[in-house]
Formats: sequence, C-alpha cells, structure tokens
Amino acid sequence: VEANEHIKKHVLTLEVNSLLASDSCDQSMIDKASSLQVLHKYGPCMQVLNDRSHVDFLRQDQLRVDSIQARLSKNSSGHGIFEEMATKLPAQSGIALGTGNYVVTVGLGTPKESFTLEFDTGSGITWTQCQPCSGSCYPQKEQMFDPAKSTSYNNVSCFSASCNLLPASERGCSASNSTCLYRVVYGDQSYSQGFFASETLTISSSDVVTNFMFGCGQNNDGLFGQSAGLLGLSPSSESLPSQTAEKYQRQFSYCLPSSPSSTGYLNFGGKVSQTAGFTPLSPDFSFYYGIDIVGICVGGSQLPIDPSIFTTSGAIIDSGTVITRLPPTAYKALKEAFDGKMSNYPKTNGDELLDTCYDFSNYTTVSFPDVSVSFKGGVEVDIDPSGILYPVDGVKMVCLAFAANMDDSE
Amino acid sequence: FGIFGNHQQKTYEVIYDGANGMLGFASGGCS
Repeated sequence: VEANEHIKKHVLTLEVNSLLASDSCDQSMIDKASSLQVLHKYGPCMQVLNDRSHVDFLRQDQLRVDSIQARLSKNSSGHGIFEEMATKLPAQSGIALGTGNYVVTVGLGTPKESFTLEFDTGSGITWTQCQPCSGSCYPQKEQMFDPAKSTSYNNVSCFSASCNLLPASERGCSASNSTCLYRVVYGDQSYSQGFFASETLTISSSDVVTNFMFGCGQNNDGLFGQSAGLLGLSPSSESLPSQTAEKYQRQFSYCLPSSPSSTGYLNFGGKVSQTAGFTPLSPDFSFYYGIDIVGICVGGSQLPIDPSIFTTSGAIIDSGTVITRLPPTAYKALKEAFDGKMSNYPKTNGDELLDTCYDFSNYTTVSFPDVSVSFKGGVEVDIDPSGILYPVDGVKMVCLAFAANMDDSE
Repeated sequence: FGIFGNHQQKTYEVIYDGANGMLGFASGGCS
C-alpha cells in the first residue's frame, strides 16, 4: 500500500483539452498594482490574429538556441564563432531571434505613452521603434514612439560614459553630429538599429526610472509580433537590471502563466516570495544567467545521470527559449524513463525538435509521470504539468517538452 | 550548454537576485 501511495504521488492527471490554449483571455489571476502584467505574445490576451503553428514556434526556438550556443561558444573560446554561425543561420521571413515569447506593457516618455515590449533575460539592450523611422519599421500594435513629443528624451553623445554601456560590437557614432548609435543583429539577421538615447521609463506608478538608456529604433526588421520592441533583462551592462542596479539591486522576478490565455507578472526590486529556494548564479557568463543543473527525477525516481554530464557544459536560464535543452546523455535517460511509464498511450512520430510524442486523440484525460529538475544548492523544481508536455499538433501529437543538444560537451 | 526554457518555468515565481548572485524558484508564483 505504501508503495502504491508513493507511486500515486508522482503521477499527474490532466484533461487533454487543457493542454490547448483557450480562445478567450483570462486576466483574473493577476492584480498587483506594482507589477507589469505578462502576456503570451501570441495568446488571446494580445488580441491580435495569430495563424502561426507550434511547429513554427519550435523552429524559431531552435534558431534562438543555435544563436545562444554560438554566442556562448564565442564567449568561451574567443574565436568569433558567433559571427560565423550567424551568417550560416537561414534568414527566415517572419521569424525573430533573440526575442522572448512573453510581453509586458511599459510607459515611455513625458507625457507617458504605453508600449508593449517582449521581455527577454537573454537580451541586453531595450529598444522600441521610433519615429520618424528613417529606415524601415514593421507594423506594431501601438502608435510608434515619437521622441519629438517627449520632453524627457535626449540623444546620447558618443563621448559620454552612457554610450560605453553598449558592447563595442553594437556601438557606433554618427559622423555628422557624434550621436551614439546602436545596432543589434539577431541570429536570423533580424535587427534593430538607431539612436542610443535617454528617456523616462515608467514601469508602474511607483516605479519610474529617469534617464533610462534605450534604443530609439530607426531601422527594424524581423517578426516581433505586433510588439513595439524588446525589454532587455540580461546581466550585461546596458540591460534594465544593470542600469537600475542602485534602485532595484539587480533584483527582478516574474511568473509565466500555465496557459497562453492567462496572465503572469514581472516585478522589479525585492518584492519576492519568502518561500523560494535559491541556487547560485554562475559568474561565468556575461550575457546570460548561468545555473547548474545537478539532477532530474521522473515519477519520483532519480535518473542515473553522472553529475559530470551536467557540469561539463553548464547551463543557463532563459525567458525567451521555450523548450529546455539537455545534454544528450541526460535527455536520453529522461525520455526513456518518461516513455517507460507511458506505455498505455499510442506513440506517434515526433517533430524536428521533440521526439517523444503521443496521440491523445481518443482520451479525455491522461496520466503521466511528474518531472523535477534539481539545481545546485538543493533546489528542486517540480515542473508544472503544463510544462512537461507540449501540444505540437493539437492532441494528435503531444510531446515530452524537453530536447537534446548535439553532444554532451555543447 | 543546457538551457532551462520558459515552458518549464511556468507557474513558478522565478527570482533573479543579481546583487547576491542567486536565482530563486517559488512554487505557486502566479496564484
């Protein structure tokens, strides 16, 4: 009986249809005056038409991961692999890299106007499309930011310390008037470039950041949904957490909702849960937040993975990557353990990225083993049921939502 | 490099404490 009780604790049961996003927006969960409301970029709360499929999302996710891996490789080897890789990645119309899947709405300028930005812990600079848009701009949900209408907008001089917040590879100087310029290019060749400027950023009525350095984009291309730009939350010096280090001590937190039709939040400062478990951030990465995965459990059983498999390459946490990537040895152990407990369900062919998939067409509810990931410092994260499976093609192809890197050293 | 993606972060409050070099997870973050 005890053994059965133990097993029961590690089995999750879901209604199959709950894996699919609702058509209606549920904004009832979050009501925090000082928080930014987090929405899925293509969920019903964004009130824009979305004809993109999960196959598109997963292809976009892999392009982003390729870009991150290349940048990290360059960081560790110094051989400029990123530039080489970037040119090799296919330019895919309508797919943006380096951008997250969740958006928040912030205020910019004086008087304040609202702009919906993708928030991304894997990106540094915050930018928005700017009038007069001297190059080209993509269509966005809100009216474009017009610096001429703001009394708090100022371009930054090339000779000011603020200009040096930008990495040398993203920094330029106008030959005509010595104005600081930025240019950020993502791995699929999508990009934003324009003036690096200071402006008042309003996060909430109680969170106002003056002289915030951001990119006033004059030439932007790629598919950023209908968002107005990007909110950079990486550890690098030009990011929002770095610029507001005195005010918020580089502290922020977010919650991503279980469904694209629900809302989450993004907070700045120390307004955090007292019940959290903490793992150390690795100082080895300057552009990303490094963490140490130490183990994985499936159905309550620890997988037999040599700890060195995780430490060989290290890991990062990223708000913009959808599917967790594991060393192949770790992923193999995970999928075999998971699949071994799914023998009641018909298997189906996988996607390019996800290869452990089931056909739930004939089921109203499904049961599957729970999955937890352990981090250095004794933190164990029980993955939410909504984060274990991914509906690639409705309920006909529902896959284990983890993927493998190319090799254990990647 | 492994990457802990956003699909697996859902419903947790994910806390970035850059000043102290720590990352926190609190369950039930969205409720």
